[in-house]
Amino acid sequence: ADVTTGKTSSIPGVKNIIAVASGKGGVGKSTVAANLAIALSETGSKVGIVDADIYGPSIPILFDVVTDKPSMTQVEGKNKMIPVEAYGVKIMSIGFFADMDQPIPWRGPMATRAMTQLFTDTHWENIDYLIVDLPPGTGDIQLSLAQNIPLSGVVIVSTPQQVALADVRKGIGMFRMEGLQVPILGIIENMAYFTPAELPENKYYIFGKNGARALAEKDEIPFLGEIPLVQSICESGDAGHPVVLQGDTPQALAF
Amino acid sequence: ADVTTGKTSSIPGVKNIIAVASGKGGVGKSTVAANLAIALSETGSKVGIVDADIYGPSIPILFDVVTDKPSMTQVEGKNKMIPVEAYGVKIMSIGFFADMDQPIPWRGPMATRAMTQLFTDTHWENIDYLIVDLPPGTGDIQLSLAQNIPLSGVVIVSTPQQVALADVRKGIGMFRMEGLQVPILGIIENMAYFTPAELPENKYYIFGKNGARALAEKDEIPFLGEIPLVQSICESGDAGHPVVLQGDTPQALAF
Ligand SMILES: Nc1ncnc2c1ncn2[C@@H]1O[C@H](COP(=O)(O)OP(=O)(O)O)[C@@H](O)[C@H]1O
Ligand SMILES: Nc1ncnc2c1ncn2[C@@H]1O[C@H](COP(=O)(O)OP(=O)(O)O)[C@@H](O)[C@H]1O
Repeated sequence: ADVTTGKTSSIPGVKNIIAVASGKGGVGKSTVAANLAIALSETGSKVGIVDADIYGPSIPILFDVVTDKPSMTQVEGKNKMIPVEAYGVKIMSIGFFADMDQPIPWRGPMATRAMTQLFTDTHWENIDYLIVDLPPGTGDIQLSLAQNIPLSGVVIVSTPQQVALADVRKGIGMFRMEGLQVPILGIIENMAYFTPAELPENKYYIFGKNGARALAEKDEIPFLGEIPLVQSICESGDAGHPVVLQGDTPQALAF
Repeated sequence: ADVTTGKTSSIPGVKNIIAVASGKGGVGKSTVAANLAIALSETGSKVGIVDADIYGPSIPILFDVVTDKPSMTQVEGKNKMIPVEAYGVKIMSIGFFADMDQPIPWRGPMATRAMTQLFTDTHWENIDYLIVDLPPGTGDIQLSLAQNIPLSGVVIVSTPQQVALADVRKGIGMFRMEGLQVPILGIIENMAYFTPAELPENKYYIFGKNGARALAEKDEIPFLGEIPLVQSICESGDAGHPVVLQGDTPQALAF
């Protein structure tokens, strides 16, 4: 890859930028990013989230702000977008600029430019943590993010099965590439097991067992924990009311 | 998108090309593509499969040919690759040319060129159906495939939840774009429900209910059926022995 460390020194108004990545699609990156952002803001930090999945922006659905639009403002003579706010988190997504049914058939350069603007053209104010929800793969968007945006670290999300771990290893490999060297903060195993309401003692390891935990040990990455496969995590995502808001339920505590 | 219908008139030695797509990652495209290819070859057709997921090639794992390598041959003076064969299906994947742990950090043009070569530089002989496993999104690889490769049709795979359906609608929208117009053969709802072995009468709709069926009706696309969430589908995928080979089990019949 062409590694130019054209990293902007920093994004004005933002202290830390944490990417949530995987390599594999459908493992729960957006769900983890949304719940992590809310959990951090509940501790008193100022939190923002950038939805860098240009081709499949799910963050507006997860925060129930699909019909919102960012407004504009002037900062030091430049036009900036004011992020949409929900549950105490400031949100920026390409989903605010396109109909949710419309495809975004952009090739690499267009997609990369749009992603970068979500960072540089937004008016971020005193943000302690900016969470970035990444798309699957190791293509243009991921490379440009790792090369041009000053990331403090990356959290890896995986599910237990081998086909997911193969892609996760590729994702980890990309962040450890020469010239990129983004610190890997840890790995989360999502959809670890399913427990039916009627059989609370049974755990069904539908996708296998401890795959991500073993990968974390082998690659010397901190294992941040596991999240079970719970129907209400999915329902609350579709309803735009992330599960961590439900207080003391086991799934909220897992986040 | 720049729509040049530079479609090659046809790929020598191939009658029909059927893409398996979604828009959303992790919904089971590779699993459906692998099982569909084997099921078609069991009916007596000659079948091939192209793994167009350049950033996360899972097909070699699903067919248990991770360590195989295609050999070379000469056809009419040109170098061509001979596909790897397993379970009666001829297979071509970028995974044969790279270590499974290595990232493939290519931007659009490189990824697109590699994908196209899997079609044009392979020696396909009398193939009735060439199945194409697509990556998630609507970026370079999907656009180039739809523009340059003569697709007979596309099968859409979705899971029931809203965040998946939002991306699936984008995927469908791309294939229906002007200048592309690829026929949509139908939609499959995967991971539709989970039935624990101990409670065979219960169906747990972990990811919601009938989401893809409703989308098929609204968009006037044939609904091809639903596949339940079954542990052995996942285990057989990781083991490289696709579930459809297990004969008369309910999950094999679902495919
Ligand atoms: N632990 C979980 N239990 C149940 N459903 C989950 C869980 N984690 C994620 N999901 C669901 O799985 C789907 C995929 O998750 P998503 O966050 O969109 O993944 P990604 O961003 O990796 O594509 C979503 O519908 C989400 O609600
Ligand atoms: N019906 C199913 N039941 C159980 N596991 C499934 C099912 N369909 C797919 N899987 C598993 O889910 C994971 C994702 O599937 P995959 O085919 O890789 O999706 P995609 O190609 O869309 O990313 C795989 O580990 C696969 O084994």
